[in-house]
Amino acid sequence: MRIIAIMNQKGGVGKTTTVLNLGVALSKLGKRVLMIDLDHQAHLTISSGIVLENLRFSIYDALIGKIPIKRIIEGVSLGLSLIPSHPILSKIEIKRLKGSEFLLKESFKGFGRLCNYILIDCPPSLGRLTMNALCFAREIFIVTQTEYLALKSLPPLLEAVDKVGMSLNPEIKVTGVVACLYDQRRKIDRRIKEEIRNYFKEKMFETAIRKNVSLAESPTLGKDIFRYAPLSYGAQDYLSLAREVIKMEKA
Amino acid sequence: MRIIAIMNQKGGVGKTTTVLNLGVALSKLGKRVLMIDLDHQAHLTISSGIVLENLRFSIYDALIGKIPIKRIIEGVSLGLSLIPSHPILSKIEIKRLKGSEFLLKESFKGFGRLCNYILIDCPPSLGRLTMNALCFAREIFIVTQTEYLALKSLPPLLEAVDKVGMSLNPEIKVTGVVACLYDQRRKIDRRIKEEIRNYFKEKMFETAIRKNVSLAESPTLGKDIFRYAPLSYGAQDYLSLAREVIKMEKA
Ligand SMILES: Nc1ncnc2c1ncn2[C@@H]1O[C@H](COP(=O)(O)OP(=O)(O)OP(=O)(O)O)[C@@H](O)[C@H]1O
Ligand SMILES: Nc1ncnc2c1ncn2[C@@H]1O[C@H](COP(=O)(O)OP(=O)(O)OP(=O)(O)O)[C@@H](O)[C@H]1O
Ligand SMILES: [Mg+2]
Ligand SMILES: [Mg+2]
Repeated sequence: MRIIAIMNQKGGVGKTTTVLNLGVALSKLGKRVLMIDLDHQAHLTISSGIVLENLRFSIYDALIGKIPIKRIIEGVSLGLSLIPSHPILSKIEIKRLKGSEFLLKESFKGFGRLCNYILIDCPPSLGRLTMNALCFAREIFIVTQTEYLALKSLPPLLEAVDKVGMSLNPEIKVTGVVACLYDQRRKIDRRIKEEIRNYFKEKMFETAIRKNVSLAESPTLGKDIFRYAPLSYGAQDYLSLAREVIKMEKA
Repeated sequence: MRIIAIMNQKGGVGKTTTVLNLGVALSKLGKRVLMIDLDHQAHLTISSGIVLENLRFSIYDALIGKIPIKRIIEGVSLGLSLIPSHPILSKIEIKRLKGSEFLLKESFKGFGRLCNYILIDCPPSLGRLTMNALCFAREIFIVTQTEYLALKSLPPLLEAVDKVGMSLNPEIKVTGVVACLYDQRRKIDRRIKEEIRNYFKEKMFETAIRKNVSLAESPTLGKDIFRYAPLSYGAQDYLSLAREVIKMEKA
C-alpha cells in the first residue's frame, strides 16, 4: 500500500486537482484508491461532487477520535473512495492537542490494506494538518506550477520535509514532482520547468499537466476530468501521469 | 490612514501580486504606502527585489517585541516602503503566545500617521497571522480568481470575518473585492465574475486584473509591473484599480 502526501505550501498550484484526477486515473488502471481531504476548504470533497451540508461526518471526527475512520469513507466511483473534509477541520490548527502530529496516523491504526494507494490532499501551509499528512505518509509528491514564486517555495518545503524525516517520520521522502498548469507557449514556463528538472532530476515526472480550461470547469459540476471531458488534454495528461506512477512500483 | 488587509485563504489567487502592484500604483498617484509581508513564504519581499539572506530583521522580530517596527522598514521606491518577512515567521503559528491575535496591532503602537495606506499581504490560511492582520486592519480587500473553487472559498471567508468583527475588531469590514487572473475569453471566467458581482454588488471593483504573462515574469527580476513592463495590461489594470481605490476616499 502506497501512502502519498500531495503537497506544496504555495497556494493554487494544482494539488486538489491532482489528487482527484490522478486518483481517478489510477482507479481506471485497476488500482484501488483512497483519497483523504485534509484541507478545511474541503475543495477535494466539493470537486468529487459531495454537498458539504449533507455530510454527517468528516475527517475531523476521526482525528479527534469520535468516529472510526472506516465509517466516514464515501464511495466516489469504481475503485475510488474519499474521506471527506468539512470547514470545521480548521479547529484542528487551533486546538491544543497532545502529540497532535500523529492524529491521522493514530486514526488509521488497524485499517489494514484495503487499498493500493492512499492520496492525501494537503492545505497550502506547513501547519499541523500538513504535518499530520507527513507523519502518516511514506512518500511525497510535490505539485508545483511552472512560475517563479512557486519555484521559490521549494527550498523551504524540502527543509520542512527534512526536519520531519529526522524526527517524526524517518520513512518519509519525496519520490515525485509534478508540474501543473503548464503552458508550453510561455517562455517562463519552459524556463522554470527546466530549473525544476535540474533540481529534482529523475524524481520529476515526464508528464507535465498542461493548462486546460476543462480542468478549471470540471469542479463546477463536481466531476473528475474523465467524466467531464474524457478527450481533453487534462484527461490524457492525468492518465499518462498515472501510468508513470504505477511504473515506479516495479523499480 | 487606511489599513487594508489583502486576503483570501484560497491559494494562488493573486494576493501578493496585488499588494505589490497596487502599492506601487498608489505611490505613483502621490500616496505614501507601507506594505507589510505577513506570509512566511516572504513572496512579497522576494517580489520587491529583496534578497532574504541579506535581511537582518523582519516582521517576526517586531511581532515578538524584539525590535521596534520602525527599524525594519525597507524603502522599495519613491513613496513606497515594506516591512519584510522571512521564513522564520512560520514559528508564530506554532508558538504558544498570549493574546496572540494582537501582536501586529501592538507592534504598531505609536507608529503615527507616517503614510496614507498600509497594505497587508496575508498567507493562504485563516490562521494566527491572518487573524493578526484582521485585528489591526480597518478594511479588507478580498482578492479572488474567477474560477469555481475560488468562489467556494468566499462564504467561509466572510464567516471568519464576521466572527472577528463581533469579538476582536468591531471596525473591520470588507470594502473591496478584486478579480484577478481574469481571462475574458473563457466562459467560466465571465460566468464566475458575474456571480461574484451579484454577491458583492458595488463592493466589487470595476477593474478586473487581466491574466497577463508580464505579471508572472516580473517577480523573477524582483521588479513591480511598472518597472518591468510599463505598457502591459498588468500596469494599466493596476493603475486603474489604484484610481478606483483613491476614489473611495471621497465617498
Ligand atoms: N492544469 C490545469 N489547467 C487549468 N486549470 C487548472 C489546472 N489545474 C488546476 N486548475 C485550476 O486552478 C485552480 C487551482 O487549482 P487547485 O485548487 O487544484 O490548486 P491547489 O494547490 O489545491 O490550491 P490550494 O492551495 O488553495 O489548495 C483551480 O481553480 C483549478 O480548477
Ligand atoms: N494577472 C495575472 N496574470 C498572470 N499571472 C499572474 C497574475 N496575477 C498573479 N499572477 C501569477 O500567479 C501566481 C499566483 O499569484 P500570487 O502568488 O500573487 O498569489 P497569492 O494569492 O499571493 O498566492 P499564495 O496563496 O501562495 O500566497 C504567481 O506566480 C503570479 O506571478
Ligand atoms: Mg487545494
Ligand atoms: Mg501570496
